[in-house]
Amino acid sequence: YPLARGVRNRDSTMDFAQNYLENYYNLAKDVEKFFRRKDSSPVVKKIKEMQSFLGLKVTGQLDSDTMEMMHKPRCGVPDVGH
Amino acid sequence: FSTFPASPKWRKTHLTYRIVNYTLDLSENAVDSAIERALRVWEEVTPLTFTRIYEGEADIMITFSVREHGDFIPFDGPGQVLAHAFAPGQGILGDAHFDDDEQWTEDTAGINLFLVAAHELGHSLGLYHSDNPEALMYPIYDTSKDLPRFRLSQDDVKGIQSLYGPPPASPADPVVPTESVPPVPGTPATCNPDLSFDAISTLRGEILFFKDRYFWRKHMNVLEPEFHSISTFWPSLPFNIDAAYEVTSKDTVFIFKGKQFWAIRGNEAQAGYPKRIHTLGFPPTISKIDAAISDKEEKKTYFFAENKYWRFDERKWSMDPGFPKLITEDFPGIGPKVDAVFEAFGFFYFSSGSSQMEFDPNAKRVTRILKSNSWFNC
Repeated sequence: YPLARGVRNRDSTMDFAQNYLENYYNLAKDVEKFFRRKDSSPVVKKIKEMQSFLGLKVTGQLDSDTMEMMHKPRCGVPDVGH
Repeated sequence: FSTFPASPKWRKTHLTYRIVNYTLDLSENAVDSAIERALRVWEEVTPLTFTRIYEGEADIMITFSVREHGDFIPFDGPGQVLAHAFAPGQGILGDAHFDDDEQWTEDTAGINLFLVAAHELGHSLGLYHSDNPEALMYPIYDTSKDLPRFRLSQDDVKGIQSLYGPPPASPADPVVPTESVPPVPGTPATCNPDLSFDAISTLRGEILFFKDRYFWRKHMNVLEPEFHSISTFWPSLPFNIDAAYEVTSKDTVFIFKGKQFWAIRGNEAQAGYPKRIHTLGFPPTISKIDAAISDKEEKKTYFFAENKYWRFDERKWSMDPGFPKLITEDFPGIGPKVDAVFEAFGFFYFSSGSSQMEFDPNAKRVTRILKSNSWFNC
């Protein structure tokens, strides 16, 4: 049970982050899944871009500070690509 | 700050907005006030002005909706995305949408509508997100801002002025009269001999002289008037008002602009306003009031518009029959048109341009002609 729940939590976190980056940081949809993440990947670049923009420590990782900020209420203004 | 790609902006300075529907979380008046105050935030630092319309297509259409709502950018239920808005342009562009799955509130118990609206209207005017956490245009909702005395950050001001420039300078000489407000370009000069007023009213024994975005506050026992921004005292009031008058028995000052009027008591705007002037009994052809004064003895209000005046019964809350009449008919020497009027020492003081007529309502004659700013110890 603990393992399964942990996996599910991680999956939902990654789904959330992927959707967040797609919605607000113009991350192209379906280019990559998180399990393929590596430092040069578009997702990591987008995480870094987001962390820089939001004034967070730029790690490229979905650390707790980053996730906390991503869960705060925000403006969903359509990005330039839409 | 940043702007949308290609920096779209409105090519006109006079914009219209329409509140298409309301959330059930707040009274309609609370929504109206939040939107008006949010617009004022931007109006204060630009040449832009906003007029509300009640039907048809406005430049900025404001709606509350949930989930998919017709723009292919669905809302997401409670939390996370609170609202979104589009860059300036025709059709859906410029519009602001609020997620009605949020709990909208006047305070910060839920999601503060004013704060979100001010941010979204920044988008409607052409600003995109800022990476400055102090800025209103930072994309994360932040209630640490001082909402009662909310001010834009310098980042927001620089951003919006990069699109529209600063507010226009007043025709008067830009000299600051007192130290009540910091020196801002475009501030009207107290002792300019050409000074005219938008409206004048008494308030609890003081006299308020309104001009553009400002007002002078004159106490009879103090020689020098104070000078303030209207929004400092009443953030929800409009600028460039048309008329104002005090009903002392109600401790209320009524403020008129266009087809609407507001009520204030001290420095508190009253709930339930603005109301439409036609609810007072004006014909539909009247689109603004020039001046107004309450006769506290008779409990009557006199409204002046163009070359006519109406008399309103404050006890019956209705217009007296037989009006309008020509101003010159019952106020010889006054008019044909007036800018402002107030009462002091039993006289009516009518202001028209830079001139002021002291009128004795009992003798029905002008007793003195003064400069409009004769009260300022110039």
